[in-house]
Amino acid sequence: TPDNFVKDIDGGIDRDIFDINEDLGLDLFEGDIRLDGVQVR
Amino acid sequence: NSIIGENYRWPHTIPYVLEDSLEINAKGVILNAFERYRLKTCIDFKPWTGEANYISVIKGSGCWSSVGNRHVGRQELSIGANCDRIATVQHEFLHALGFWHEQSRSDRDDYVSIVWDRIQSGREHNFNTYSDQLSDSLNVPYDYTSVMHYSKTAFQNGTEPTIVTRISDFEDVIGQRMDFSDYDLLKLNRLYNCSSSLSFMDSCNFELENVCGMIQSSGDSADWQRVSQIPSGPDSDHSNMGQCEGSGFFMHFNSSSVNVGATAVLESRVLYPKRGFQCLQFYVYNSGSESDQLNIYIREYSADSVNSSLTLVEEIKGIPSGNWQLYYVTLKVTNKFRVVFEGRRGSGASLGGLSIDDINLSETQCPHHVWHIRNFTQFIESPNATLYSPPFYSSKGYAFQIHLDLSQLTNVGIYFHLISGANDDQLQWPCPWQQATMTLLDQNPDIRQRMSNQRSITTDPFMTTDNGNYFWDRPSKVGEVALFPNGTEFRRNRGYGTSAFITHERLKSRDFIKGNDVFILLTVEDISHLNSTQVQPIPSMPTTASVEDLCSQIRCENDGICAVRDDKAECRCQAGEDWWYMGERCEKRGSTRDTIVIAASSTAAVFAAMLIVTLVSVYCTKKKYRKRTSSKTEAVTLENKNVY
Repeated sequence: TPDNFVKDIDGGIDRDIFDINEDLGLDLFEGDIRLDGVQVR
Repeated sequence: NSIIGENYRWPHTIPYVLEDSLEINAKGVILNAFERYRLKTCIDFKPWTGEANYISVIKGSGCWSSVGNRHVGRQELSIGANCDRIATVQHEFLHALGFWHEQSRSDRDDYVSIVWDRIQSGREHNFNTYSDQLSDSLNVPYDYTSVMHYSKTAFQNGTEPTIVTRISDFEDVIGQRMDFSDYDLLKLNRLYNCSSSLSFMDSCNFELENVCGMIQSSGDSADWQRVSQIPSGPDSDHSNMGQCEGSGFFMHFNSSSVNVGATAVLESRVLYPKRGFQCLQFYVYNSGSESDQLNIYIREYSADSVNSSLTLVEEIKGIPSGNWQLYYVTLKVTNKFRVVFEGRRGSGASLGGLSIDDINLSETQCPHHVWHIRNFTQFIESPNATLYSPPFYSSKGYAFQIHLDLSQLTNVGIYFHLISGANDDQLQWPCPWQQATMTLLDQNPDIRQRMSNQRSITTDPFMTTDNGNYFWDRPSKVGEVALFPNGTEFRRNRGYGTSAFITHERLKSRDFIKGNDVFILLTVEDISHLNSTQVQPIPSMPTTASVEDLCSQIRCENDGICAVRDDKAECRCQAGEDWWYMGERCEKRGSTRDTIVIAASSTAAVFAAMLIVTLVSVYCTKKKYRKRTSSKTEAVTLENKNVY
């Protein structure tokens, strides 16, 4: 079978949680923590 | 490290909702993550039934969570696109349970060094630490292997690491996303005072002389013996693989010393099921006759606990000889029981017998198939190594094959292929909503300490390829020709998976490769039911009888109506355009005119009061100044007299 006969869901890149969030333009606290209003204040 | 404060804790059973926005693959992965919590911790999950606080898992933008129970009612946790990995879900739920990232511990600088000039501008705050007044590390050492640790490339502005471990051996260990580490579990179990888990039942590696409370039967011809090696094999146990001198034991049935048909029976201690379904797994080594067999029975006790019934569950025959084999046996026991291992001498010559080791029993689902790859190191040492599994059938009848790509420099890839099979005429095409879960087994003797690497994919019947075909259509229609090792021709569809399953470095760590054997566990199951909305709880309505009982105790006036709210009777009062009744029994009347009058008279009263205060102040001040002026005039006159 051809070498490229696969569909790679990760597109050849091993992305961690923080890479995914950064690529989406999120600026979450410590990369993946959502703060509530009290914590933001 | 955990956030300090009991108010941030969830109950041990956390209510959840899987929102419709989630991708179907993500829903299945989340449910698998819940099973890991149930096996290794005392945290359980249940669908929300109206509790005050619950976790709503959504497909938001990215993967994120709040830290701890925020008591906001509906607390969101996002598993967005590309976040549908089991360890990512475990990581986010650990945040929800009250954990920060590992490198934000107050003592982190003793263990890692942060390279500040390699961090993206504006992201330096992500490397702050918490003081030990805010966070508690629960008396557990710093954990490089934590699933909550940043990787060395976190928030880097170039290609150099932002985090450098002070012990260089852990340089590439940090950032693992396989499973909970031992210390992750220790901290979680300490924080929530766990003493047991829902799913774990027993684990035995036979290292202790009490053999985990297992007992020898008296109604058989021979006994199982606890040994460390057998001349005809195995030469070591499976737990330690002979690496520990003076230890490393397993149980052996010497079939060479008994007649054909003779048996040796070993029974587990009494076990008490909670969930009603179990998975028994163990390793077997055959150094006896080809026809020696291992039978698995269940001795189940009735309600009176005196009588028991013995049921044959599995006959394991034709056990390959020469190395340890892994077996899974599915059980469905609901009453207290024992597991019974019966070794039976078969016909033919025997120079040894049957050996068993590393038994684990848990109330989880067994994998559907196991791909045993022998002599694995020869593949990772050879370039361009690509392995295809034997063909398997899913529970629905779809034939499939797994493809392991070892040819890349850094990462190992894994892909799921549908192939042509015997049932294709009767199956639905394109293949709809079958989730394939592929697990690289970490062969630690104790199931609770395994950090197996798992990925899942789900077939989407609407997915198309560039040439307009359905990706998951029948292999005979869209597949390519391929050959089995025996020369049989079949059709293989395009593979669907990931090039980043695990790094080569991690693959060689832990017990992924043990005795030169690798096991990949496979489950393919129908998850189409996850496409539907999770049933939402209906608020409990009081019955007619209970309404009448409560309302008989209260009398509403002025045509007010009694209603029950939160199990309390209250009066709903009449109201018009500019008037209303109020009070507990609608006894008082109010109107807009009254409100205007009250407002106007209040304003007038305040004005009058302030006017009086002003007038009095002016009067007093004037009086004061008048006195001062007259005393100054006298002084001047006196001065003048003095001069003259």
